[in-house]
Amino acid sequence: CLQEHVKDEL
Amino acid sequence: MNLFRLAGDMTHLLSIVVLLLKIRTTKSCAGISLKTQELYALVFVTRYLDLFSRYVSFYNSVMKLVFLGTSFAIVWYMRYHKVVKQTYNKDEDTFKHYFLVLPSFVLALLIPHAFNTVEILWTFSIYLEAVAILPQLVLLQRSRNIDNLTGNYVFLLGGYRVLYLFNWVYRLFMEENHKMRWIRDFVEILNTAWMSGLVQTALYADFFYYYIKSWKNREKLKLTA
Repeated sequence: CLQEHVKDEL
Repeated sequence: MNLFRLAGDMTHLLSIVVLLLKIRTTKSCAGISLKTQELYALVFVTRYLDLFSRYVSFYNSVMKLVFLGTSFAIVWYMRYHKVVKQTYNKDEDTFKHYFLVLPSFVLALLIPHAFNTVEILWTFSIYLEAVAILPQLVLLQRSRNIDNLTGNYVFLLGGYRVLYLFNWVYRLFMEENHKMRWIRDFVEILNTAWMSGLVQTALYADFFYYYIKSWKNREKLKLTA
């Protein structure tokens, strides 16, 4: 899911 | 990590370097909104609560510490440094914190990623980051002359958001194993991070317009209300 995508960002 | 993400992070880092450079070399924070800087410090604290509990990469951990450290250093300079604090445009920086913090928090409670403290605060930080630039943009509108470093700072900060948007589009199309997966994900485009990122980028549109115009005409940057 997209939310999981951005979790490894800053 | 793709090139857009790296370029976005570096632009973000560079914006902070430019701001610290302005503060340290000119001993002035004229044109910089303390409200925005305090909101960014709050954004980083609430987003990086998992700093020690969830390891992603060495790069991520170092960058998180840098963002936390520099945001607090900037707030310290503006509030307590005996020379710098006198240059702060206190009377023009009147945007109220709670006007942005409260709606962000309510929204995070309504639409959290998962219902626990860390996740709610993470969601809150995403919403808050989207609008934290507003006091700064309002202050720029009120300033007669915007010095180059301040203009470059806001430009780089906006650039970081644009690059992050490119990064998300890139990831959406390149990181899926299943070919049709992106269609389902595209429906999900209305999710927290994307919408906040889009809003945040849109907020800069006006600023970009005047920044590029002043650069083309070789004039000093000035925002007209």
